[in-house]
Amino acid sequence: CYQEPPKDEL
Amino acid sequence: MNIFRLAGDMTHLLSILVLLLKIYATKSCSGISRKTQELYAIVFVARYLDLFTDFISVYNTFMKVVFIASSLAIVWCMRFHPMVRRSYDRELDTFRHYFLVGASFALALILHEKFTVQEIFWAFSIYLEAVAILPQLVLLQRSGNVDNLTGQYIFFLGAYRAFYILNWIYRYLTEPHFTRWIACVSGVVQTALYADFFYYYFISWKNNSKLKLPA
Repeated sequence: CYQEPPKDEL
Repeated sequence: MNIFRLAGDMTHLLSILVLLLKIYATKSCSGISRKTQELYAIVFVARYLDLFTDFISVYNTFMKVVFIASSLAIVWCMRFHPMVRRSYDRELDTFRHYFLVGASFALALILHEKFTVQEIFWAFSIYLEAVAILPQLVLLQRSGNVDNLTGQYIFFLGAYRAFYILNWIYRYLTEPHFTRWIACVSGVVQTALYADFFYYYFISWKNNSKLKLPA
C-alpha cells in the first residue's frame, strides 16, 4: 500500500 | 525542494533575523507581542518532535534547530533581559492567547492524519501557527504606530506564508501524491490574516510614508 512520506516541510 | 519553498524558508529566516536585529540593536521589543512569540516557540517545539525520529536532510534538521533556538531566545529576551523586558508593551499585549492554544489542541484531537502523539502535535502546531500572529496584529492595531523593523518583520513573515502557498500549488501540480490538506487549508487561513496588514504596508510603501494602521 502507499505509505505517507515523512513531513519534509518546515 | 523547489524555488518557492526555498524562498519561503528564506523569508521566514529573514523575518526572525530582522526581529533579532531589532531587539539586539535597539535593546527594545516595543511593538512586538510576547504572546505571539511564545506561541511560535510552542509551534516549533510541538512540530519538530520528529527531529529525533525522522531524518530528512541536513538542511531540514539545521533549520528546525534554528527555528526552535531563535524562538526560545526571543521569548527569553522579552521575559528576562533586563533592558529588553522594560520596553515590552505589556498593557497593549492583552490578547488571551491561551484560548488559541486550547482551541488548536482541541481541533488537532478531532482533525489529524493519524491518531498518534506525534501526528496530533504536528496538527496542533499547524493550527496554532495559523492563528499565532493574531496577538501581534492586535498589538499593532492598538499602538497604531509601527516602527520600520517591526513592519519589515511582519512583512517577511507574510511573504513566507505567500511563498508556501505557491510551493503547495507547485507540488500539487508536479507530485502525484501531494495531498497535505491540513497544512494547505490552515496555510491559506494564516495568509489571509495578513491581507489587511499587507494592504496598509503597500500603501505606506507607495506613498513613501511611515506605516500606520487605522484605529
